[in-house]
Amino acid sequence: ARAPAPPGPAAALLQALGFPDVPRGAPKSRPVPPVMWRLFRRRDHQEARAGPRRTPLGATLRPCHVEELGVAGNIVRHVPDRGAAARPPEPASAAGQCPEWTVVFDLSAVEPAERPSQARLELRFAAAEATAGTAGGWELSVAPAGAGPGQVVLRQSVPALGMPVRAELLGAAWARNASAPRRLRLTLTMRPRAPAACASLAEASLLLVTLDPRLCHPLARPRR
Amino acid sequence: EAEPAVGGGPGGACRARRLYVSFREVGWHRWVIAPRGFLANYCQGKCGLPAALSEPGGTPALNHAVLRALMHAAAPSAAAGLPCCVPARLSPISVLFFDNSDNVVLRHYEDMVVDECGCR
Repeated sequence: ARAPAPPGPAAALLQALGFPDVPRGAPKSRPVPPVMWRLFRRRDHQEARAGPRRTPLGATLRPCHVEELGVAGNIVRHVPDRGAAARPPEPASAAGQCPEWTVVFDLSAVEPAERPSQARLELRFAAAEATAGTAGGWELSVAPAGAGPGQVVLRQSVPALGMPVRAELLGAAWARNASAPRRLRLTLTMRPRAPAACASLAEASLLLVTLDPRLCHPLARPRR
Repeated sequence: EAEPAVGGGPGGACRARRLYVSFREVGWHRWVIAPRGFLANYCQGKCGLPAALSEPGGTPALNHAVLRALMHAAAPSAAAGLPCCVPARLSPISVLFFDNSDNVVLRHYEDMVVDECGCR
């Protein structure tokens, strides 16, 4: 068998910057989520005004640290749910028999060398449920898809659905010190604590923060 | 978009000069969301004496560079030549882009902007 052709200069340059494949371009139907714009603008502002390692107030910028999220990392990914298209339309359910949703996140772009430091699940619910609310609030359950009853890895109480619901999956859906799985499939349920109409999931996404030590010089450089 | 070197060659003392990297120019604009480009700068200039001793407040030259410049001043035909004018202090930028899985990614890159040059 022939050895693969060596990458051209442009591809070699992209590989050095952490892109194993040449990016093909922006998808047509994917807007940039506001949280990513926010994170970019805050970082860009700090870097542009501060100069190396300095914030406008003179504090030192910590290298390889996402200040806004309070965790170590140099890569933040907004991963959309791939399971929405396969979900059947939700029937109007009676209280106590609310539907389960399977969400699927493709994490194949995460390289094995990257160490996850935050995996924040973000859920948005349809407006009617979001504004109505229930007296006792809601309970979110997260389990690996296909797992039997009792395999819930995360339970979280949710006072109201007006704001996006966030849940930390690192340490729950996969071990804190392990690499990210290539594909994450989860079953979610959102049950009202008091009799009420079921919630209807509008959108799910994952905000994944990782640290690639190869691109983090203070970690990569050995001490002499 | 680069500041031309003094006199069309590597003249003048070693210092940072303006270089704007446009992602459109390098063909990355279809997947880089922001920024559209950044001021990367570059280093150019002579590192002969006295420039190799650095200006007050500037980046100090390496001792090796000072001795090399001295050697060059004493014997200009020495094969080693003058020290090099290279980045001495750099700062990071963050880039927002789409990857091949249609994820929106914010990535932090160290050492992308030349803030100061020095003789090394």
